Amino acid sequence: PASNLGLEDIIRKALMGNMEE
Amino acid sequence: ELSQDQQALISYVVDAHNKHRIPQDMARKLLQEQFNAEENFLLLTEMATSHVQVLVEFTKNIPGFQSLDHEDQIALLKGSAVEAMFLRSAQVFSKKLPNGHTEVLEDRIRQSGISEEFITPMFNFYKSIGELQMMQEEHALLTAITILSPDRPYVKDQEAVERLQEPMLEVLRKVCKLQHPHEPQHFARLLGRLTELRTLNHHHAEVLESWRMS
Repeated sequence: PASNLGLEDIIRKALMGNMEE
Repeated sequence: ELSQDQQALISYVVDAHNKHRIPQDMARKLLQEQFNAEENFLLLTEMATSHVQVLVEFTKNIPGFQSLDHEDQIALLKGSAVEAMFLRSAQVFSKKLPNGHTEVLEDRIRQSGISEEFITPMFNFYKSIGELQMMQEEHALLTAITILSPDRPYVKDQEAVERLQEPMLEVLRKVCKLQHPHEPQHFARLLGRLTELRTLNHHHAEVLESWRMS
C-alpha cells in the first residue's frame, strides 16, 4: 500500500512517470 | 509591466497548478464520509501520497526543472513536499467553501490524533495566508518558488536552481505590484510566509512521530 512507501519512493516513482492517472 | 516571456511563464505555471490537483473523488470522500480514527488516519495518508504525486506532476511542468540534475530534482521535491502541501491546503481553507465544509475538514484534522501544539500553528498559518487574499497566480508562483529553493539539503548544483528561482521571484514581485497596487508590502509579506512554512516543515517530523504514537 502507498502508506508503506516513503516520501522519496513516491517522488522517484512519480518522476519516472509511474503515476496512476 | 510584465514582458511577454513573463506573461507566458505565469500562464504556464498557473495552468500546471490548476491541472494537477488531488483527485476530486478523494476530496469528496474527505467531506462526505463518516470516519473513525483508523479510517481517518488511512484517508489522510492516502491524501498525502496523492498530494506528493500531484506535486511531482506540477513540478515537472516548471520551466527548466527537468533540465536539472536528476538527484537534485529529488532533493528539491523531498525538501519542499511538506511546505507545498501546507500551501495547497491553505488555498483550500482560504476559499469560500459551501456551508459547513470548512468545519468538517477542520474536525477531521483535529481528530486525526495530531497533538494540539502542532495543530494550532497550522491553522494560524492557514489564517495568515487567507488574510493575504492571494490570487491564483500568486499561489502557483509561490509554490514554484518554494520548490525551487536552492538551499534544500543534498542539492549539489545550487546555482542552477537559483537560475530557475530568480525569474519566478521577479515575476511574483511584479504580479504583487499589479494586483495589489495599494499594498507595497504585499510581496514582502508573501516571502514572510515562506519563512513560516519553513518552521512548519521543521516541526513536521515531530508531528508524524506524535501521530504514530497516538
